[in-house]
Amino acid sequence: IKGHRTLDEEVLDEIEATLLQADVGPETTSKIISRIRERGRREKMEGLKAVKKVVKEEILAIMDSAPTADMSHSMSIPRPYVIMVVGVNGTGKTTTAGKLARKFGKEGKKVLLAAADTFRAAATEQLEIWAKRTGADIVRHKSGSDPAAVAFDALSAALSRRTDILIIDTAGRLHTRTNLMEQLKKIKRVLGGLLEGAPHEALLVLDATTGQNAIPQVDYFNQAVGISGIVLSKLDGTAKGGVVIAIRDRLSIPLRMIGIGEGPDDLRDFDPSEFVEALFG
Amino acid sequence: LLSEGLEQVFRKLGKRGKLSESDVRNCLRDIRRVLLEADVNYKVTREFIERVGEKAIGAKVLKSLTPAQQVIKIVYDELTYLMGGSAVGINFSPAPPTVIMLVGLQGGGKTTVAAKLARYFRSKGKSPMLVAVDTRRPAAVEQLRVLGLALDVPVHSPDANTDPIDICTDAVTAARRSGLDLLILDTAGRLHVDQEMMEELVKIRERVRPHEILLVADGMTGQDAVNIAGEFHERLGFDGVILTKLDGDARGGAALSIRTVTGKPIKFVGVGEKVDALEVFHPERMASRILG
Ligand SMILES: Nc1nc2c(ncn2[C@@H]2O[C@H](COP(=O)(O)OP(=O)(O)OP(=O)(O)O)[C@@H](O)[C@H]2O)c(=O)[nH]1
Ligand SMILES: Nc1nc2c(ncn2[C@@H]2O[C@H](COP(=O)(O)OP(=O)(O)OP(=O)(O)O)[C@@H](O)[C@H]2O)c(=O)[nH]1
Ligand SMILES: [Mg+2]
Ligand SMILES: [Mg+2]
Repeated sequence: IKGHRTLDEEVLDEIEATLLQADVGPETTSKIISRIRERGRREKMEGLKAVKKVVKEEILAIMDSAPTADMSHSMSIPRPYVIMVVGVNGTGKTTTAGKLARKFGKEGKKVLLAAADTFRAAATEQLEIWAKRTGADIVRHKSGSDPAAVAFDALSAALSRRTDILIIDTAGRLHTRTNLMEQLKKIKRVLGGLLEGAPHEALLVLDATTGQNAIPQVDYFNQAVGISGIVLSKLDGTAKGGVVIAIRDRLSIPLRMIGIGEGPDDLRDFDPSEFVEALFG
Repeated sequence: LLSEGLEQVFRKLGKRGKLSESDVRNCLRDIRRVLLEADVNYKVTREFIERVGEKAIGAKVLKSLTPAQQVIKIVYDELTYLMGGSAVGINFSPAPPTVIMLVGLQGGGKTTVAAKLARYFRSKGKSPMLVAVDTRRPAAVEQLRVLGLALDVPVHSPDANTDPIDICTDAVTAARRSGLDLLILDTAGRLHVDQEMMEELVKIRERVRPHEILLVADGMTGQDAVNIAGEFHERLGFDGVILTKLDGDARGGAALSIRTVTGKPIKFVGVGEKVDALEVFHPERMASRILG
């Protein structure tokens, strides 16, 4: 018995190392390890392979715990379907907005992009190139104008042009900047004022290389505008993005899609089992 | 932590005004968790805890501090020591122009840092020129041009020739012609595991011979910091690091990870989106930040 227990501790150490190095974070990792220990008391679990299988099940249970709404829609969805793209600086929002325009464009939908980042140098020009690339229309104002005004104009245009999908690209902002979070709330209010229920989606783009700071990011953005889904970008690198397990466990916000490159087609629906396999890959 | 032999010695010393092993062990268990929460890499944390453990066990008990406070002080001092202790200036060439090359992953803040460095060194009496080497990202050249215009700093951008190496060599010629003494090369963001793109950087380095290569890394990077920095260090080599977006609440453990794995110093930190938001790196401030 004593020998068996020592082996399990070694196996658990190895699992712990894998999870921690995947950015799962100490709190969620110890929660998972405790669950494994608990299950180890009730069921037979010999060797690394068997324990890994149980760990994968436990993680999948966390990842699958909230329903993943399908973004490829049925006919009953509102029109325009308004998607707001938010997140901290440099995570891939503008690129993701472009990828979404490509995705919906391919589905035959009429897409309008709104350049609501009126602050950063050449942000509008960047989105304009994506509009050209994907065949989407674009609404933009001059630099320094009110992002809420851009959002308002874009939604008005979408309503009059019978656009199917309106994608609003917002400026990167650290979640700790209260005034910028207020600006985001204003954009949301303005949209809802013009079309009840808008925005129908607020997608938070999270960089897969981000560590534990992803948790307060999601928390603050969620409190500000309500996040309907997370897009985990830059998963084509070596980062595992394990922090999404902690996010799902604490905030139960669904992980919708993953970004796996810089091109227009580099966007995939999130596949929990693929994700869990890659954690241990 | 200790071998059986040392443990014996230890038990004998026990209560003689030295930090007991159990004092240290308990404290280090908490410190380990603090470091992992702060995004310090797992292996770097383990190594660091062992180091501190050796320093702390048997350290003379200071009257004014509790054992836990004392261990924390040793941790803080060790963190500060590990991340500091290097000249963090930029090596200026005696034969101008000095060439600084900025590299790093997508979205880390290179283009913004390029503008910040231009402004910073101009305030120190240099005549900088910004070079837009990113021909891939949509409107990247435009982004640098807008920043340069706002600063009234010349920006060399690609003409018909979009070869990154040619853009750089043309820029060196242009800088010499205009008597400018500092060139800042803003390269495209790339993955450390993209062989072709990493090779491009190596080719630029070989042809252009920058005096300073700086890795621009996002301050909120987690465990992957060791892979990113390690790969850039091995494939390309760099002289220093600029850690960005530290105006947020990210703890910045990547700072220790990068320093430990590459031995290279952090020279500057980005603390905001505006061009004046650049600070010289202070190891003791980073140590407090990491410890939360
Ligand atoms: N490798 C990789 N790069 C990506 C991915 N998504 C975006 N990028 C790159 O990340 C960088 C930043 O992307 P942006 O779309 O400008 O990010 P952003 O969030 O809009 O940035 P700000 O508006 O400045 O906050 C660009 O170089 C993109 O090409 C991805 O999934 N994989
Ligand atoms: N809050 C904050 N934002 C920053 C800082 N440095 C850069 N940013 C922002 O981060 C985002 C990305 O910056 P860029 O300069 O475009 O990054 P990059 O590394 O050139 O990106 P690529 O060229 O696509 O690889 C922009 O929104 C910048 O304004 C910083 O220190 N603090
Ligand atoms: Mg953007
Ligand atoms: Mg750039």
